[in-house]
Parts: sequence; structure tokens; C-alpha cells
Amino acid sequence: EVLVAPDISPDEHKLQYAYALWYSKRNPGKLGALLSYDQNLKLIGRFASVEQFWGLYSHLSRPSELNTHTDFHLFKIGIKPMWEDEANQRGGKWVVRLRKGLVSRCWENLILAMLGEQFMVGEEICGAVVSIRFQEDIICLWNKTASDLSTTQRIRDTLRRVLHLPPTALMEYKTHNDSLK
Amino acid sequence: GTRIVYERAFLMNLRNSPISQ
Repeated sequence: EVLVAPDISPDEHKLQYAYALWYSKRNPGKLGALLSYDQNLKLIGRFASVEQFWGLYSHLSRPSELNTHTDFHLFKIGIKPMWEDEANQRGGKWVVRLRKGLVSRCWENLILAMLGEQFMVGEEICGAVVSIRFQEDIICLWNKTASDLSTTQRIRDTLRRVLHLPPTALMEYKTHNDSLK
Repeated sequence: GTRIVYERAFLMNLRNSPISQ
């Protein structure tokens, strides 16, 4: 089973959670339309320690170097980056739209805050997605309980702080339920 | 139990440790 935490050695720094990193790319043409969202998701790797994270991350392209319509999904092991997953069904996400040129720095700041447990919302964080698009890039942070207002507000405040967003930056909360409709 | 919390600077410091390569 690929979705179990990898082993770590005693001299590594264990993370609170193990994570899996996924990649997806929208395929143009007929084949792309035939493939489900699930079939487009490719597992890149898993990690359970800080050292394993850097080992994986340093071999990856930065988000700004990716082609348009490519996404990275970083989720806790055991949670698939899909609305349909049990952990996401009642959840939602903060959506941050970024003008071109900011995404690599913001993505790194976000995942370091997530791995380091800076959000302080217990089990609530599910994962993060970065989406490279034509005119802008989008970063999303998914959490379990969309109806928990104090948690979603706390996540928003931490997100704004760790991304170093200007007060005018637009942040929007979407429940997965709304996205499905 | 206790949550494992790491500051950004601490994580960045481990970036170049031999185990991270």
C-alpha cells in the first residue's frame, strides 16, 4: 500500500503527520476528457520527516516552472486530494489568487507552515494545492470542517501571516459542497 | 500528546543537512 507513512531513521526529525505529494495535469484533447480526476493524479512521493521532505522537494520543479494547468497536491497520508474522500466531504478550502511571479515563494511558505504545525487547529488541516494557470496562480488550503467558523477564521489569519499577503489580497472560502454543485 | 511544532527557520536550517540530500 502506497498510502502508509514511510519509515524514518532515529536521527531524522519526525513530522507531526506523514504526507503524500501528488501531481496532476489537465490533458488536452479526447484522452484528457476520458480520464477521471482520479486517474490524472500521480503520486510523486511520501515523507514523514523534515529530511525526507527536503530530499523530495529539492528534486522537484518550483511551481513557477511548471506548465499551465498543472497542480501539486500535498495531503496528509490517508487523505486523497479529492472532495470525495471521507476527510474532505464536510470540508472546504481557503482560496488565494496570486498574480504571476509570487507562487513559488508563497507555496514554500505555506507548506513549511503546514509541516511545522503552525496553524494550531488540531486535526483540521487536510492538505494544500497549488494550481498553475494562464493569467494567475492559485493556492488552496483544505480543511475538514467547513461549518467550524472559528477554525476557518484561524486558518485564514495564519495563512495571511505565513504567506505575507498584503491586507488587500483577496481570500475566499469555498465549501467542497458548493464546488460540487 | 504533544504536537511536533517546527518554526520556518528551523526547517530551513535542515534543508542542507546531509540526511536531507
